[in-house]
Amino acid sequence: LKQSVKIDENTIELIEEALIMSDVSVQTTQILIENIKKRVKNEKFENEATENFFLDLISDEVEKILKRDDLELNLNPHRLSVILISGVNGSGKTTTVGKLSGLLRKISDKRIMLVAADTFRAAAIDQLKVWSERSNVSFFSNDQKDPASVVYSALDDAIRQNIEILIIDTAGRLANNSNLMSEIKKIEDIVIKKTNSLPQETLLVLDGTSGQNALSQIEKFKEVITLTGVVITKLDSSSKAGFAISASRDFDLPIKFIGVGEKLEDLVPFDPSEFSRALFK
Amino acid sequence: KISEKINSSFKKLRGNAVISENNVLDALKEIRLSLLEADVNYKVVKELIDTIKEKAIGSEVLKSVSPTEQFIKIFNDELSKVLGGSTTDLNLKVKPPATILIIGLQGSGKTTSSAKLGKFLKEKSKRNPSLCSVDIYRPAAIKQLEILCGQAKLNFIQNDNDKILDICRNAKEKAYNVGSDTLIIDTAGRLQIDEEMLNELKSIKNEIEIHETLLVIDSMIGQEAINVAKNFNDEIGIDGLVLTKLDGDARGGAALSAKYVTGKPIKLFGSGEGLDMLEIFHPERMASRILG
Ligand SMILES: Nc1nc2c(ncn2[C@@H]2O[C@H](COP(=O)(O)OP(=O)(O)OP(=O)(O)O)[C@@H](O)[C@H]2O)c(=O)[nH]1
Ligand SMILES: Nc1nc2c(ncn2[C@@H]2O[C@H](COP(=O)(O)OP(=O)(O)OP(=O)(O)O)[C@@H](O)[C@H]2O)c(=O)[nH]1
Ligand SMILES: [Mg+2]
Ligand SMILES: [Mg+2]
Repeated sequence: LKQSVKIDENTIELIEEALIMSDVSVQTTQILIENIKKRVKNEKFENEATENFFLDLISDEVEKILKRDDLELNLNPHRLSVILISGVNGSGKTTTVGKLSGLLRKISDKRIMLVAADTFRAAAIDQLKVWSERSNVSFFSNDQKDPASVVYSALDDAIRQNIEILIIDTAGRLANNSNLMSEIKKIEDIVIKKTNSLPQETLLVLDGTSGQNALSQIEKFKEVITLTGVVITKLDSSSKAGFAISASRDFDLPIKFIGVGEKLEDLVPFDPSEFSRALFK
Repeated sequence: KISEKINSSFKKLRGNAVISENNVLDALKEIRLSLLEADVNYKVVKELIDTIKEKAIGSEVLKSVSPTEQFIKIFNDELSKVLGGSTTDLNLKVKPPATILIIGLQGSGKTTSSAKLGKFLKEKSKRNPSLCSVDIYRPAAIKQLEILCGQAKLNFIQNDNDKILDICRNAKEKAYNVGSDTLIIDTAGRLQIDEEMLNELKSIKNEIEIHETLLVIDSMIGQEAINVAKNFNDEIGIDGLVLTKLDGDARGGAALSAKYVTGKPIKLFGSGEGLDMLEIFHPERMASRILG
């Protein structure tokens, strides 16, 4: 006779602690715990009712939430593909653009160009230029102060040079800054105007060490531009980026890549299984 | 807002003379939720709630305020105490150049804060700072600081080689020679779990006389704020915290966790990208922001 496993208050608290401390939102934590309680009621588990047993069950469920069929990068095989990179200050955008170009250069023979559309921050253009040299791809910058004008000229240049993948690095902007949020909307509009389509990818770069504000960032960026996915950086840190669960579930956005360091090779395609295993380690 | 959420649980308190444990149970749940949503560390929330509820329970319901207001005020006051309570002064009354080391995670705002601090000390404290960078890793990091110093009209010291300790010694000497009473050293971002990079900071503190070490923390950091602050403090030793990007809408619970675990004061905060946007930290305002 299988003994049905019980889940006591103390264990629930330990599970809650593990989830919250991995930066899973309070709301998602409550939902995941409710689901575990239902399963315990309806299924007959033989194992010991330890906290680790339940955390494994939760990892399984998280993996299902994160597994999607749109985790791959969408590129246009027959014409110019534009990848627009956005995110708050210091999240790792410029570094991610550099790494992404290196990755694409390695796995394809496409002609790639980086666009330095951060016209504001000190040495932002210089920083991206170094990355373009590291991954050996084309680089575009000019003296225009308006980022949308830079992108406009870059698109002209890219079309002339038969560039196949254009990656646009933008300035960091806090999601509650309405001027800067309309600025990035303008950049998206310029791409639509010049290419008759949205960028093939519009990625929000999220700092993996962030807490619940990551969700507010997704919400606010989604209001102004058409996000196609998320990159979570700095996962080589001690942070777990549990907010990724809500990103996928509540905002229906795929996590396309994760950053795991500061070097050119430190960008890897997102692996839902590996990520959910690592959540409670 | 937290006051609206607590109001309903306090409707039953009208007419009572004293806040009893049963009255506050729901209100405490709301406060706990609010603090967790604000990214205050789980364990810190637990300890704070236990400590503060002792103060709230048994306190007389004042005739002049609603129980909700009083309850929130107790929490606000206690959180302010945790956040504040120590001087925000920098240890600069030393033999010149008073040397400030700026450390923190990648992208937290160190380089920008270094330049802001130079401008702050020049304008508010009438000091004469020089700045240098030992970030020999990040592309154009040194150039970034140089440009910011140019914008703020601060003396920027060029590196004559790429050995971290030589850079610091050279900078100290050059700062002294031009009559700078302060030297600010911007460092590369690093993880608090990166032993090699921690050793780099340790060697700086061993070989170079550092008078003030400031840990720069991004206000949107999550639960790991506590480990970041604790590790940097235990391994390197910090004198104060700088909280950045408070012009964003992150609640900033990290401030509470970092202060709580290190006991070190939050001295300054960044309120924007502009070089004049560095301000003296206000515990009370931060407490209400975190509480929601
Ligand atoms: N450890 C680690 N550091 C990273 C990762 N990605 C980026 N960084 C570091 O984070 C810091 C900020 O990166 P940037 O690429 O300049 O960030 P950004 O979003 O372009 O910053 P702004 O343009 O100023 O908004 C740099 O020190 C990077 O090396 C990562 O995956 N892991
Ligand atoms: N809005 C806002 N942006 C800030 C603030 N402080 C810094 N920033 C921005 O945050 C980004 C990162 O700042 P940096 O000074 O380059 O950060 P860092 O810690 O030196 O980065 P690394 O050297 O790569 O570790 C830049 O875009 C800054 O302009 C602030 O208080 N508010
Ligand atoms: Mg950048
Ligand atoms: Mg820096």
